[in-house]
Formats: sequence, structure tokens, C-alpha cells
Amino acid sequence: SSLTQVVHSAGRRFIVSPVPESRLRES
Amino acid sequence: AEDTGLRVELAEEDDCSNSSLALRLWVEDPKKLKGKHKDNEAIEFSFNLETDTPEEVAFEMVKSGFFHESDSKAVAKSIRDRVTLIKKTREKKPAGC
Repeated sequence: SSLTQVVHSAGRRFIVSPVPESRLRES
Repeated sequence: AEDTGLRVELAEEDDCSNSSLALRLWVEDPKKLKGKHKDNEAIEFSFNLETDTPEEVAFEMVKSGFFHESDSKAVAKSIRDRVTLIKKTREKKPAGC
């Protein structure tokens, strides 16, 4: 989806996506 | 996340079939981090229990700009704590997870 971004670093793949609201602690 | 402000969890069910895990890390308590970081973003990555180290993954995350150098120790600790827990779970339940 457009919200997911894939970053490669030294052969490792990181998939970045928004944290679901439900998982964010109220700060 | 109680002491680093970061949370690491399994991104997929651990079927114990091989040494590779899918993990997900995100900032749960931004106040506990020293440097710049992206809030509200989860970073999913694979971790091989036999070949990877938490420090190495943390270093790659800093190099990729997800976290500041000053937080790499906290990132490594969060990953290490979760991986240690997963290894213990695997030892306790050899009959598959």
C-alpha cells in the first residue's frame, strides 16, 4: 500500500508502516 | 517498552520451523528516546537467531535514518530482550509454537 515503505540497508530489508492507533500508548 | 520506550514484537506467528523471525519495532514512549526518530511508524524486519545480533540490526536502523546514534543502544536492548524471550519460549515448548 502507499503507506508502506521498504528500505534496504546492508542486505537487510526494513518495511516501514504506520503503527495502528490501537497500539500507540497515550503519551 | 517499560524502560527503553521501544516495543518489539513478533510480526508473524513463530512456527519454530527455522531460525528466522519476523519482528516489528516501534516507539511506544517517545519521551524515553534521546534523538530524533519517526513517531507512529512500525519497522518490520527479519532476524535470524543464529546469524544476526541485535546490535547489528540497531546499527542498520541508525544508518537507515530510523533512529539517532544516541538511541542505538536502546534499540539493541529492546530487540535483545524480545529475542531472549522468544528463545526461552522455544526451549519451553519444543513441540512447536
